[in-house]
Amino acid sequence: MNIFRLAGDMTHLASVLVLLLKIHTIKSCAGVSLKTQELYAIVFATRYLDILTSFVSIYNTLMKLIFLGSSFSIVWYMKYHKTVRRTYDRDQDTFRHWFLMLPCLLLALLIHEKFTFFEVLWTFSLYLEAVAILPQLVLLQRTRNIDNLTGQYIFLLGGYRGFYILNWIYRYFTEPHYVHWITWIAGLVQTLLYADFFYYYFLSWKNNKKLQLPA
Amino acid sequence: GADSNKKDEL
Repeated sequence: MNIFRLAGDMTHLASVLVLLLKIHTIKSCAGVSLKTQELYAIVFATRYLDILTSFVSIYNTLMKLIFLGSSFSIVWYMKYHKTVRRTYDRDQDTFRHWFLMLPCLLLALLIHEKFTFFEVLWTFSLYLEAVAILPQLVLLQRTRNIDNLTGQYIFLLGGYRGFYILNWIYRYFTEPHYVHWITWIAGLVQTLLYADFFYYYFLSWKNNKKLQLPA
Repeated sequence: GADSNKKDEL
């Protein structure tokens, strides 16, 4: 464990807790894409299949349980909670996210480190995580503005992957044979997807005005 | 070895 990975995990934890807190406290999920949340639940479900078979550390297992629990809770709130579900903007959140999953699955069947059931699903979860934010970014473009908590959620989510890139660089230079091209490229693509959002987030923060994404 | 490619990241 290094400081970059710890910062990344804490930022990731903060992003899901910020979102869960928002939805639980104000009983609203306005501006949040259910499609992105469903994709994240699938990302964690396919990423942590080995939670019962391979034990790394208490920290690792605890964080996996938190990520699984929070992502499925957010989906539950948005789909089934009597008050929250009414605030979900289903006509605007129309991204065909199943069309994202198929290419990720095909790519995982083609490019992976080992051709085993767990490894292919794990690789699928990496590719899916890279694009999972797209429905949320599309929703923001449509609604043309963004409330603070959703903005913080995306900002933290992008920051977590940025910290992970620093972690991969650190591990590459400090651990012999630590080479995971698939993880690195998927993580880089994911972070680049956030880059333009970060740019507009920074502009709105600098000019101290409401974040408006270009049409 | 086995642990080198053990998935220790979240």
